[in-house]
Amino acid sequence: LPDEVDWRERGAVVPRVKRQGECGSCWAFAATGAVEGINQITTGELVSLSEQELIDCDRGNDNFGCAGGGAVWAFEFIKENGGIVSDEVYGYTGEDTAACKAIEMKTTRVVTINGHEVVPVNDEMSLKKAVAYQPISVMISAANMSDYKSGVYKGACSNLWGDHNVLIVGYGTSSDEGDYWLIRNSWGPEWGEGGYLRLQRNFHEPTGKCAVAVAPVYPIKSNSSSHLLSPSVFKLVVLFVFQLISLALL
Amino acid sequence: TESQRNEGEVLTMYEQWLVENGKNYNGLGEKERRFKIFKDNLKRIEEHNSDPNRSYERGLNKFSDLTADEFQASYLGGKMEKKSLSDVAERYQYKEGDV
Repeated sequence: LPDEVDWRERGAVVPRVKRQGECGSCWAFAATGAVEGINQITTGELVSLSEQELIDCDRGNDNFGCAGGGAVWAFEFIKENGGIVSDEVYGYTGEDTAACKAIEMKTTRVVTINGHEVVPVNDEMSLKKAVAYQPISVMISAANMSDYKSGVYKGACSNLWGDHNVLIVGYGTSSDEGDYWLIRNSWGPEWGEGGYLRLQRNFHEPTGKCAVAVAPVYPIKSNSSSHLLSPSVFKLVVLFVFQLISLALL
Repeated sequence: TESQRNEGEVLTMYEQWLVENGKNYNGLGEKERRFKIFKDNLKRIEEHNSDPNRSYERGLNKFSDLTADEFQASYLGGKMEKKSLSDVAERYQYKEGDV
């Protein structure tokens, strides 16, 4: 496995670190981040997706808008829903009205997934392998991280149970501070290292530091099942059709 | 450090922090209560950062006048249930010698 991975450098992470505000919607941000990542990896296109659609519309499972939830159920919703729209058309308000507006969104531009899977739990090596392939949603115990600023977090936390849903977008090793997971948070770019956290990796407990290896999940998306009618794909298809018609007329 | 500063200096810091973070408290006694929380959080940050063996830094940010309970209630919303982890896949199962 590579010694270092950073999906930001490969264009699989939306550059702007998002901000959940005073809303327990971390799960929606972890879910969109993971789907944005696998969509870019399989289609080559990075589309920032709508957390607000999840907050407003994913109310049937175990997700409760600003009252909390988990990316695992959001993946299920996205699959059953036939995709998720971009946050350009369904922007984030952080308001928990449960009034789903997705049906009003006149757009064919949805990003789809085929489902989700769970990385073998309590196994940081499997988590490392998974992150080498795609960004992974994890739960961490983050109650003590409010004032984290920089460095590799090795502070107090529960190593058994997570309370905050985030996205691992890479891993590496610091010469001073040792192995770390590179984690994208949803508390805005002013928090931590530009919105990111480096968390101790290769912890002595199988659960990982702050329970990072307890609940790792990821969306799956096959190349052939893409329903993404993105502008660039659409243009290529139109060009191809026109060329065929031109050839036929000649 | 916070312990070396007097109350007035910390209050000046807090006033500046309020402006930087766009916060304004009008409730009776609310600003005083927030200032006390800010002082406690500042003390925690500076005690931590004075440890030469620390692996990470703490710092002031927009959460700095919230109690731990308030922070958890507003900014953490992850729910974890064992039943949601039933779809464990072999796809990323690490095996010795994986490249």
